[in-house]
Amino acid sequence: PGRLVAVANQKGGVGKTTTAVNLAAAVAEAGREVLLVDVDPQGNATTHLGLGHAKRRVSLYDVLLGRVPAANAVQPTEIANLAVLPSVVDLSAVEVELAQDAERNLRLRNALEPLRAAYDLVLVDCPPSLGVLTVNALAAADGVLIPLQCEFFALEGLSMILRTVDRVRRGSNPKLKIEGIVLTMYDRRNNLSDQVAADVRGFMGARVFETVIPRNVRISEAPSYGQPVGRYDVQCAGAIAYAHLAREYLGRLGGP
Amino acid sequence: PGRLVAVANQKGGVGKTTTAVNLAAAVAEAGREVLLVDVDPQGNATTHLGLGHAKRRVSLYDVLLGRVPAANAVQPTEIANLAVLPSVVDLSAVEVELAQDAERNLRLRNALEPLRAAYDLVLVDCPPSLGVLTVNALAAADGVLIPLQCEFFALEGLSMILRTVDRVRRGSNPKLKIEGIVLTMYDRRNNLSDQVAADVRGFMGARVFETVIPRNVRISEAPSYGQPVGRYDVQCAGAIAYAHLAREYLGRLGGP
Ligand SMILES: Nc1ncnc2c1ncn2[C@@H]1O[C@H](COP(=O)(O)OP(=O)(O)OP(=O)(O)O)[C@@H](O)[C@H]1O
Ligand SMILES: Nc1ncnc2c1ncn2[C@@H]1O[C@H](COP(=O)(O)OP(=O)(O)OP(=O)(O)O)[C@@H](O)[C@H]1O
Ligand SMILES: [Mg+2]
Ligand SMILES: [Mg+2]
Repeated sequence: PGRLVAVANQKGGVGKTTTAVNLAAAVAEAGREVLLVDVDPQGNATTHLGLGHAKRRVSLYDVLLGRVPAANAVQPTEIANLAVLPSVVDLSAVEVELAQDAERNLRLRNALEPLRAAYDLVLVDCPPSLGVLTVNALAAADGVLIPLQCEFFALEGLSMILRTVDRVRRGSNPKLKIEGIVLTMYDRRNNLSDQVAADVRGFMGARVFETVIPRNVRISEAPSYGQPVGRYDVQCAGAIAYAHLAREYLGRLGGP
Repeated sequence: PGRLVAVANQKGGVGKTTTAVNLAAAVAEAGREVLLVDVDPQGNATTHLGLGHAKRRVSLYDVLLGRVPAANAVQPTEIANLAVLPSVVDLSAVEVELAQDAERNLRLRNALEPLRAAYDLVLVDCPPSLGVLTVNALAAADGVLIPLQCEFFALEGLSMILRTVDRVRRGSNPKLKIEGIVLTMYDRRNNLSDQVAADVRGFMGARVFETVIPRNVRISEAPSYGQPVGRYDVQCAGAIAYAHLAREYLGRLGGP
């Protein structure tokens, strides 16, 4: 039970939050118990699941500083089987506040340890950097899911996240594997998308999910309603793609 | 002489690099002397200006660690009047390497001081975070240009960068002002774009540039050729928009 997967890529705006939230919701709709942990101080995953700022009085910030156990910060969402551990902007201070703690990269792993068995899947949304917060998520994870926008800069950045995964695997987390690469914002009218998708499949082979997430405006509208795209518009191309991705994900693992 | 402007926003993928490079190139084409400083370890601005990895033997990393003066790291680009101070991935280690230095946030300002007078405009491309590298850029800057993608999450993140600008102004850089907000990836077929643009103008008024950068595939193709969009396809909507933005920018300041 309790597979923990970090959704990470230092390149900004590639669909980390969108993938973490919509995959979490689709796996929950398939009947599994899912927890989404928001490790990004921007708190976009928390907002995407409908939790306003007033509801974040206890957050991951309190958990990482050891003030409360993680279980006390977990809240339900409108989606059955899906819970969220919210983030707040103060989280950005953690990097400085924990600078003197030699074990700072293991805080998240230790905090989530007592919680994991209660869920089939724990997904962790990371900020666009390879600093202390993302390294905490990689140190805690069984696998890392890398959303990759079908654009030139995103392709250039792939080696950076792969190198960091290697470093964490050789250091604090020998079991860390690459769960897969998810191609996002694919636009079939645009040659660049095809080119990038072909390059990534050539380079990463079977580690690239078959399911490709198309660019779809409904995906970018859903967060302002505090809903995953599958709730916002179940028939749209984005919702269908994330439902496919959930089935492919569950199939690859034989189900978490 | 020598206005220094940081291009910053912690939200990822909003068009910081695209705006820094294309605005720098358009201002250079208008006959001003321009320097682009790449403070992002991803090095996307350096790549966008055609500098391969082999040409980055001396970079901002060496400058911030005090090994070479900034002038020694500056290189010409294919665009007359436009020079670049390249970045490398090692730059991401600076946060940890300078953690004990109480003056770490002033390293960039001190390094660029002897250089600024040689240029009409110095633009600094920042990574998607509010850590040591971005704070260095804000501490060195006269103004900050905030690219804002016309999407919901980008709007949510605006208060975060504004708060950081305030903090730096009250601390190490009292002269820091908001140069303006540039709306990017505007898609007129999409209500969300209109909604976000209207919200931002309502909230920030005249600090929002009139020029809006449309979503335009040619903009995202240009980096793979190592060219600004104005060189890649001078007639396209993206090139025209950035040329307008340069004229508006120069008009607002009475020219740097
Ligand atoms: N497939 C898609 N189609 C259309 N819009 C999308 C798609 N995926 C994501 N978006 C939009 O693109 C923007 C970037 O996505 P998102 O915020 O999920 O990326 P991120 O990697 O989490 O960003 P950050 O690096 O800031 O954490 C958001 O406004 C989101 O709504
Ligand atoms: N107006 C536009 N139309 C189409 N594509 C664009 C536009 N502006 C930027 N892009 C593309 O969107 C992606 C994100 O832009 P860019 O990399 O400039 O953002 P950024 O804010 O610098 O990202 P990061 O947060 O990773 O530094 C890139 O692939 C870029 O080519
Ligand atoms: Mg995100
Ligand atoms: Mg960038």
